[in-house]
Amino acid sequence: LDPAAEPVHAITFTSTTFRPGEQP
Amino acid sequence: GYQSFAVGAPGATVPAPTGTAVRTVGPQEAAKLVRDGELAVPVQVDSVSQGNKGLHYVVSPPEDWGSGVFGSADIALFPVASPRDCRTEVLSPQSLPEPSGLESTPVPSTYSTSTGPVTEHWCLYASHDG
Repeated sequence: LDPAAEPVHAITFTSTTFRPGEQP
Repeated sequence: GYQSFAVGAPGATVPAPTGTAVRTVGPQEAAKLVRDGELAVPVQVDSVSQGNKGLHYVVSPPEDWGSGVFGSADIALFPVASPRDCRTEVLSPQSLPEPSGLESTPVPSTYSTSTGPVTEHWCLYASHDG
């Protein structure tokens, strides 16, 4: 295993807003 | 109201105007993982939502870690109370929390005029037996 050949991995954080009474 | 979502290293979050942000690991982290046999990557999430809109977010790890160093490692992603809880000195493969939901609702939809962010922390912990 060659660490230099490791691809870049993304951990994604996705936000949404919601109004009162809506399910988040 | 005003909304803001920012993600990054502890103390160095970067605003994500689109609402989607990424924290990446790559060759540098892979080298550390191979060298030390374990790796801990803390992530800070800052959320602001003024008015009566709540803010919810979902954390998505890569669907496929590939066939390299990370692909052959054991990987856990979990919430922590502080970045201090995301260090290899205090974590081990045997001490990881039970899997929990990869989502959070830092701001409820009750009316808020708060201008300061709600700060939360996550931890990516990987172990590799070489």
